[in-house]
Amino acid sequence: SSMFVFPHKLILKTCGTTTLLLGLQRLLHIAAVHAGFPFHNAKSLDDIRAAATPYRVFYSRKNFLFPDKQKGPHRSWKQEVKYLDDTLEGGGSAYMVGKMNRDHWYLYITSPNQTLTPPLTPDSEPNCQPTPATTISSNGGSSAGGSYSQNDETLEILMTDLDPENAKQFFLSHASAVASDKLTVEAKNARKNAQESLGCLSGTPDELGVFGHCEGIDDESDNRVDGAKGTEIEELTTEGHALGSVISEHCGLNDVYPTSVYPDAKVDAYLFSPCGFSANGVIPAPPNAEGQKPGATHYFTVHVTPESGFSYASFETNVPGGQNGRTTAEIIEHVVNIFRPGRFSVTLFEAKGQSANPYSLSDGTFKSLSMQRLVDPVRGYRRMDRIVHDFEDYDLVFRFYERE
Amino acid sequence: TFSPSSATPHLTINHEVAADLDSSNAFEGPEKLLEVWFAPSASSLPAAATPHGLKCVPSDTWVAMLDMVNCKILSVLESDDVDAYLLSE
Repeated sequence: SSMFVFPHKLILKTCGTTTLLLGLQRLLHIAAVHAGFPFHNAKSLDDIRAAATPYRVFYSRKNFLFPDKQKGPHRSWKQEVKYLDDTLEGGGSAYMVGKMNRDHWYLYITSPNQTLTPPLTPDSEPNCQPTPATTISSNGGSSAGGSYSQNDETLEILMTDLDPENAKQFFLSHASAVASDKLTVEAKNARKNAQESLGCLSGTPDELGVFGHCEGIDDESDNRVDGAKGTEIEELTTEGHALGSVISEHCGLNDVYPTSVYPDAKVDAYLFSPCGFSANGVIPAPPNAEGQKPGATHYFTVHVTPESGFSYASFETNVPGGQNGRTTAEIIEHVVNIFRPGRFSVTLFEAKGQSANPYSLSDGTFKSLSMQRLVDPVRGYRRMDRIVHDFEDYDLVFRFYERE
Repeated sequence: TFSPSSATPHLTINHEVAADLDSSNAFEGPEKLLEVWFAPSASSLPAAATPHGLKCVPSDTWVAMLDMVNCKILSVLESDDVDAYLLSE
């Protein structure tokens, strides 16, 4: 599972039988008490019911494989929608996208709260001390003054029926072997480098001549190094973060947003025991030609359940496709090749007005940027479904693919 | 000498939780995704909010909320614009 905390929004993505929606009320309370966001349903922040008024809310999930084993309101979409309606005091809309009898996807979305159109926060505020929270007046807030976010898009790839060979990478036993091999190679290279720096060359005694003996790398020091290395190897072949890091590199995940293009990108990964994998990536915008950081930091997240019978992997990112980085089509193909799923869906959720040059159709209408981005075929897969939703301020494109 | 770039995110690991996790019962792959916005963008926070909004909330404060969800914090990757929490389950 993963959580992303931005100044103005929070994204929480949870796996298994977690009770995600049961945390919503507390989340709204924390936003009011600790972050100072306006609330409307209590007289003071001392009231535990005090809840910040959200600007907007999205809730989505794929259909569950085992809905009866879920807890809380998550046993059915109907219960989840009722819980959201009750907590958010109505105002949301619920949708199902895709074929009812196959891998469909659910979405709950609220409209932007027009009472929350505040003035900009001064940049000169010195610290994080909360200012006193205020309630929203019945006649709404002030007039619109905020600058709306640029490049607001989210790409999600949900993959099922993973290729067993590819899924194997996300089991502890396999990952430990990979880590061990990697460390052995690194240790050999380190020893070779040390020998070379001390003037020791590899080869037969005759070939080595006067350099055949190497002081400082004798058998005893080798043993000491090997002892320390043994402990290190044991830790690096069992600890979840260490293994997660090795597997991120081994499976190709680190190359989805390569450091050659995104030099400050960082991936935090964890391999679970006996299997399963989660990773978060934080991707600062690439520097421009002048070496300046032109945009905000984005994220990606990956979760893998590799067991056959219900193998599953998800990839989500809000890194803008194209521009100076990789295109949306390149990202999709790269991710799909890591897992080789039997079938997968792609959803691209994009704020309207993002496209500078909407694509003109022959009938005089315009295609949004998101529609353009998902026209490319994915090699080795057949597209089964394509559904476009035209929301109030977002375009949603849903596509479903099966392996050929 | 090398010094980390100011843009390079910083990682903190919660070893106490990360050491003894068992995923044997985490059978259900498909996740639930909740996204709650409190303002249209990071640059248009309400005047009453803290200057960095939700990013000012200490990670300890999120623990109680995550307990209700049945997740624990494994590690946090901090950056200027977003903090990324890796969670159990």
